[in-house]
Amino acid sequence: SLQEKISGAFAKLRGKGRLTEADVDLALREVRLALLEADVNFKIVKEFIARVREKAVGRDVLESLSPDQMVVGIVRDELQELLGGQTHRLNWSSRPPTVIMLAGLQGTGKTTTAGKLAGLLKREGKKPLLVACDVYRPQAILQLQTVGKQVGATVYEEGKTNPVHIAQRGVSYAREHGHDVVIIDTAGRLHVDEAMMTEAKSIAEAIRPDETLLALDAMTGQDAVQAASAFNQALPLTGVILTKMDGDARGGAILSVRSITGVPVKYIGVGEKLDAIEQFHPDRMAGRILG
Amino acid sequence: GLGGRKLDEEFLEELEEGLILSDVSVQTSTSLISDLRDAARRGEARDDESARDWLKRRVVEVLGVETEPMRFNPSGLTVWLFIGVNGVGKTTSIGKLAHRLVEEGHKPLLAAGDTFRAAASEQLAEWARRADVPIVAGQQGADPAAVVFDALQAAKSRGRDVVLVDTAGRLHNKSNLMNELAKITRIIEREVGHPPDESLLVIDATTGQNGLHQAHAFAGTAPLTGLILTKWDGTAKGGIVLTVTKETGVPVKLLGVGEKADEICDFDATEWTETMFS
Ligand SMILES: Nc1nc2c(ncn2[C@@H]2O[C@H](COP(=O)(O)OP(=O)(O)OP(=O)(O)O)[C@@H](O)[C@H]2O)c(=O)[nH]1
Ligand SMILES: Nc1nc2c(ncn2[C@@H]2O[C@H](COP(=O)(O)OP(=O)(O)OP(=O)(O)O)[C@@H](O)[C@H]2O)c(=O)[nH]1
Ligand SMILES: [Mg+2]
Ligand SMILES: [Mg+2]
Repeated sequence: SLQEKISGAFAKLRGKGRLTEADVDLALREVRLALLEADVNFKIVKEFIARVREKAVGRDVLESLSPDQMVVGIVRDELQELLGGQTHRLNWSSRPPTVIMLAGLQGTGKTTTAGKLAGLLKREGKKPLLVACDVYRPQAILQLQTVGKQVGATVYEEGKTNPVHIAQRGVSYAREHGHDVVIIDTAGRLHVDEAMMTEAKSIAEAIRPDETLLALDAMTGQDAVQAASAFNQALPLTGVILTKMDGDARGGAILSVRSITGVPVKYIGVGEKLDAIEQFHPDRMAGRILG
Repeated sequence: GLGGRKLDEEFLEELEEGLILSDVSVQTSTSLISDLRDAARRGEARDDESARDWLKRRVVEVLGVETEPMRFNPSGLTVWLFIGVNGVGKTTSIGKLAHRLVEEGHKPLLAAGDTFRAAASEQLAEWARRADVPIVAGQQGADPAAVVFDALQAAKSRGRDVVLVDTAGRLHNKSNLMNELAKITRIIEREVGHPPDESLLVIDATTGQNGLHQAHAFAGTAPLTGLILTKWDGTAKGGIVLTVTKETGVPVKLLGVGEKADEICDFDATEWTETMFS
């Protein structure tokens, strides 16, 4: 573990009264490596290390702790704070229906997450409507209909037509049929695909979502920053759903995304089944990133 | 000199940073820069420009200068197995290869080995329709090994020469799912008398360091013969494949460069490296 590695580095410096620059730099070398291995963006790691260094150097080593425990403690606190101290809930609209739009790169889990959200909201007593705005991927509409059926949520679709119109009419349909929340599934898209980013923007402008959630794959590497910034610029985002957290990827991409966009994590996906959606815990995530 | 700025530590760090930003592992990046330092000491890279060129050649060397072609069975049915974690592009890659194989005069058959995910068989069936090739699928929840078995039988009896086997995405830390995959490989081996001619691990170019863990784990379910790096039309460089090839010896064979049927191409180490360094 990181603590073991740092304490290994500190083995020769036991029992000092105050953390010196040398002590801290020794420990931070291990922290830097751990963060890079966890997929935290290179530039974010640099900034993070500098911030921790500032907080750690000259700190009194508490009676009850060893220097390595001190540094790890500072690192964990800093990470946890960056990841978002409190639990973030969905923004609920004062005038129903609440509109939630899912967006992101290809294959990150949007359609599955749409089903999970519908199931979760149903369990909370809501009446969600799923809207099929992916008109490109083979059988994407069928996939959404299938997950909709599995959680007992209605799916609004108009086949392979205009996604902006489907979204608009989906919201109207929700209003007319007493659905208090609408979940819009959109096609996976590259942030460098101008036409598709324009489409996403058009959908968002047409329906004015209360929540625009980026589905981010927990195994995303250094490129997370580019993609998240671009989506945030275009839409903008109100939250992130970190998917495939049941894997063993450390998930450092979320730290980069949070640092760059300031967008909070609303939920995490923890499996392929439609009940596999959970609250995000910044403290657990901090521990996972550090490894 | 004539080449450019004299090689210094700052430039070496810049090169290392470039590798890490491309998702090459810290270990691989450090090792490559260490090789470069040795080369510089031997006088093989005197300035920034020649150092960069040296590093590019070293990367190409690690990847394997010669592109490894896809393997066909000389005497019987050819079987290509597609495996990998969820959402990386297995099904789409099969769809693209089905098109390519038909263009090359082959008679492929698709095996819908993902019997779990919503609309998985239907998604592959649409690709089969587009390429005008037969597909063997099963009921939702059927044993995937049974579907693969049926597909191999169907290919033999219908005179098809290549079977493309789609499997469900699975996270490699789920032992029951990895066991299921190992069973599929065994069924193939039993039915055609040898392991799949290609066992292809599909890796998403946006994947970070987890890609190496994926490779190690999936290597335990099938004898990996190649990697397919998908979504290379994005901005992610997919540098983790450099680490995977270096650590496992498995070469990248194909590059996914889009969502359309013709958007797959043979991996070219030199071209890929050029792009990585641009
Ligand atoms: N293990 C695991 N798998 C997940 C999770 N979320 C989604 N998946 C799987 O990831 C794969 C892709 O999910 P989709 O819902 O199709 O992803 P998508 O973002 O809609 O894909 P596109 O529409 O093509 O962009 C599927 O195999 C899902 O079952 C998760 O939290 N854990
Ligand atoms: N831009 C781009 N998208 C791709 C590429 N390959 C696949 N995709 C997209 O990635 C998404 C997932 O592709 P799939 O073929 O369903 O992936 P999969 O591995 O079969 O997914 P599961 O079966 O759910 O594990 C789809 O939206 C594809 O269109 C590629 O090379 N470039
Ligand atoms: Mg989808
Ligand atoms: Mg698939």
